[in-house]
Amino acid sequence: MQIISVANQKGGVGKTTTTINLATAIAAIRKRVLIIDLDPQGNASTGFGIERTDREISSYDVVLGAAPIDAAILPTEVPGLDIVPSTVDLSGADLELADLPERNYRLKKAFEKIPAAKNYDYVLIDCPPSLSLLTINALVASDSVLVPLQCEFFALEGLSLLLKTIERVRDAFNPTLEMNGVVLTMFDGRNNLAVQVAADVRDYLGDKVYKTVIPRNVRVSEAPSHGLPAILYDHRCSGSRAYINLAGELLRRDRRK
Amino acid sequence: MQIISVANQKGGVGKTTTTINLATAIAAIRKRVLIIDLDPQGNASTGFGIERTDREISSYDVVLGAAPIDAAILPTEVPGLDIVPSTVDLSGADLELADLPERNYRLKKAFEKIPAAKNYDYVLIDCPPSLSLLTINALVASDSVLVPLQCEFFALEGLSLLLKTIERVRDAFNPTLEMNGVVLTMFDGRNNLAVQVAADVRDYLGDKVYKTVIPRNVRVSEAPSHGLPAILYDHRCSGSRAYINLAGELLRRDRRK
Ligand SMILES: Nc1ncnc2c1ncn2[C@@H]1O[C@H](COP(=O)(O)OP(=O)(O)OP(=O)(O)O)[C@@H](O)[C@H]1O
Ligand SMILES: Nc1ncnc2c1ncn2[C@@H]1O[C@H](COP(=O)(O)OP(=O)(O)OP(=O)(O)O)[C@@H](O)[C@H]1O
Ligand SMILES: [Mg+2]
Ligand SMILES: [Mg+2]
Repeated sequence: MQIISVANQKGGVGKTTTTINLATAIAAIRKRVLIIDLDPQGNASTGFGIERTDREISSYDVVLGAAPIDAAILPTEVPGLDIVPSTVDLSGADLELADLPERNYRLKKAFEKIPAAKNYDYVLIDCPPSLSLLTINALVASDSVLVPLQCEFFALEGLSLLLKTIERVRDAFNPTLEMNGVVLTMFDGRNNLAVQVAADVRDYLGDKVYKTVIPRNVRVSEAPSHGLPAILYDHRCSGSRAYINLAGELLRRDRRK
Repeated sequence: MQIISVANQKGGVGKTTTTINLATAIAAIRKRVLIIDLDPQGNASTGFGIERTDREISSYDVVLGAAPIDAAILPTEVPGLDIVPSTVDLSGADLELADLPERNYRLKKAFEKIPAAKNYDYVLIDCPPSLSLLTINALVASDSVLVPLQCEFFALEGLSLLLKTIERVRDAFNPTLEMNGVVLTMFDGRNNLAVQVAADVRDYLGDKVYKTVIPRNVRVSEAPSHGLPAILYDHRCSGSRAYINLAGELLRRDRRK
């Protein structure tokens, strides 16, 4: 079981969209996948059409230790793909976690109780846009970090801060934490700034940047309003095809390790 | 002096871009403006070309009470526009504020020490993408809240949570806090979803939604890489003209109050 945090403190870079569609594409290749919605906004849960009223036990309960993770797991419309949903309660979690013992290890401890019978191949954690205790919990519980990056100037500025944070978590709490890679999102090749930022990132990080680039594609942003991943909403669109290619590239990289 | 928080817990909706360009447009109409960069990413500070090495005293020091606000104020290239910059230290502020007395009023207390001689007409606070103690401090210290909203499905989902939070802060900490308004950002009229979301928001909030809509315009996203607001980088582009119109509309609304 590979646990991957999808993280970037910069807002609106495609963390949730990448979590939803990459997980769906991996599940489509007959792997079993669990998504953890760790963002108080609950966008990943909404992206699968999970009503707020069906989120009785959520990631908030799991992180605070009020419920075992097994009780929070819900199935999605995608065969082989489950989710631990999130609710707005989670926005109070940082302050509540602050005073708890082992506050950085709460999620890691919760993962130890995932029943072996569930047989997940991958767990993807959708992180909120901050470097708060929730995101630290995700990094401490993970094998690696996948960083969606929008090809914009402000997004590039935050990358070095994020890489430093990953290093600090590795040194202090999780020695095996690796950088899974950076995936370029909402890319528009006609935009000089985007082309420039993409080139800069590849110079800076080399092979760590996935070859698959996710294009800006309006069908991708329409899909959540239908409660479906883009791959189910319109599997032929450029965004869906890119996420399917990304899943292939990620699985090939894993096999080579 | 009007204090306005530019806030939305949804990431990447144009909070920083709106703060930078609205402040610049207001300053251009001979008003004096102060920006508070309350986001640990420090994008508003970078958008004015303020090097990390020049941010010796920052909003972190001000909120934690380590320095008076006057000591943190820096001029920008725009006449009449100053800024309190932010640094990455701010990402630890939520946890540090948690144990302090009056933790929700720290910024409000700091504003009481702005020297009258500075004569600011407006203070704009660029908030981080969360409903954390930093954002609560901004709401408690403000007269009103301006909400940038991207016309996308996930962004609409977060709006009701934000409005509830504003109400809760008004009831508990700041009885005079008003909703300044919602400004639609990165709008692309050819995109059905965007047109639909814009119509939904106007139905839901009526006059609270500014008539001025900010179009998606690549020049706006290029400007920060030159350390300039879009209005200085390219005052003729559609994005700059929209922010100038927005400033005019905001000032007219204020005069009518
Ligand atoms: N490839 C794409 N093409 C077009 N729109 C996209 C694409 N990827 C994401 N979007 C849209 O961009 C917006 C931001 O994406 P998303 O919400 O996934 O980012 P995020 O990093 O999870 O944001 P937050 O920081 O708020 O959690 C959403 O409205 C989403 O629908
Ligand atoms: N009108 C516009 N046209 C084109 N690009 C824009 C526009 N407004 C903002 N952007 C770009 O979109 C991205 C997100 O905007 P911005 O960083 O201002 O949002 P934010 O809400 O402050 O994000 P965060 O939640 O991370 O603080 C930035 O790269 C910015 O340059
Ligand atoms: Mg998200
Ligand atoms: Mg910002």
